[in-house]
Amino acid sequence: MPVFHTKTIESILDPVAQQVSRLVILHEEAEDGNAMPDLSRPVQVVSAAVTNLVKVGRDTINSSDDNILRQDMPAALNRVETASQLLEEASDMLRADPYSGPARKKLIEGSRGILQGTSSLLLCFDESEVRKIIQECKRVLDYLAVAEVINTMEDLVQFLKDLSPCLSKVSREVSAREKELTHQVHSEILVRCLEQVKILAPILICSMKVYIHIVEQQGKGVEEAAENRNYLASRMSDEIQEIIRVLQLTTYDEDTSE
Amino acid sequence: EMILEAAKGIMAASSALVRAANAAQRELI
Repeated sequence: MPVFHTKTIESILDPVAQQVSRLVILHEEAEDGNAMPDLSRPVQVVSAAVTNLVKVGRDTINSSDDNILRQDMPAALNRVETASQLLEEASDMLRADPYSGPARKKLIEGSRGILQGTSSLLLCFDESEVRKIIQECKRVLDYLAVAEVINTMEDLVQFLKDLSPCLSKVSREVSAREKELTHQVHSEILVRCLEQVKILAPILICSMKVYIHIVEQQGKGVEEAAENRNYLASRMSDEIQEIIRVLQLTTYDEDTSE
Repeated sequence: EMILEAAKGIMAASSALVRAANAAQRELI
């Protein structure tokens, strides 16, 4: 039984995955089997749904600026289309001979193909959504990288204006993603990292203020203040890097992913 | 998202198809 890494994908695919497994078992156990009923009506409904998915998929490809999605999604759409054709052929063959063995094989192959193609398509789409979150995370990393060149209060205000909305977006999106994951360990890592980021952010800003204050007053301890600020920025960067790493994991294999 | 809805549509249709195919064999087992 396949394992799906998000609750949305699982809820869409899992019931049918179980039914297809059952279909394979039933036909293997039944060998020659009963006469198959006329499946032309349900096959037509599948074909119509495939036509709709292909249309929506092509619209998604055309409107997306994600090159990886544009490259990967057509293959998934082709897979679904080919599987739909297999179902139509199976249906035609079964109408002529309700006991046809090759038709049953085509039916199983088509059903599996629909499931696998749709699964690939959803994964493709999901990975693209993850890349959008990672893009935001990288923006935060870029802002953190300039923390050490902020020397005036004016620059710090601008730094905050830039960083805050970006950080809020990352927080919102990672939090939503964490709730979506079926892998408990990955979900917990995201929660932990996000909590750390939320704790570190105000401390970093405070350390930047202290640094600027000392520089402006020409007071002692500039080096220590800079070191403290850099340490906090680097801690935050590490947490964001870990978020990026875990967001990219899709496997259930603890040995290879952790 | 449109793509999720379209995928749900396919799965609903496939489910009905596979159920119909399974029903024919179930009584044999």
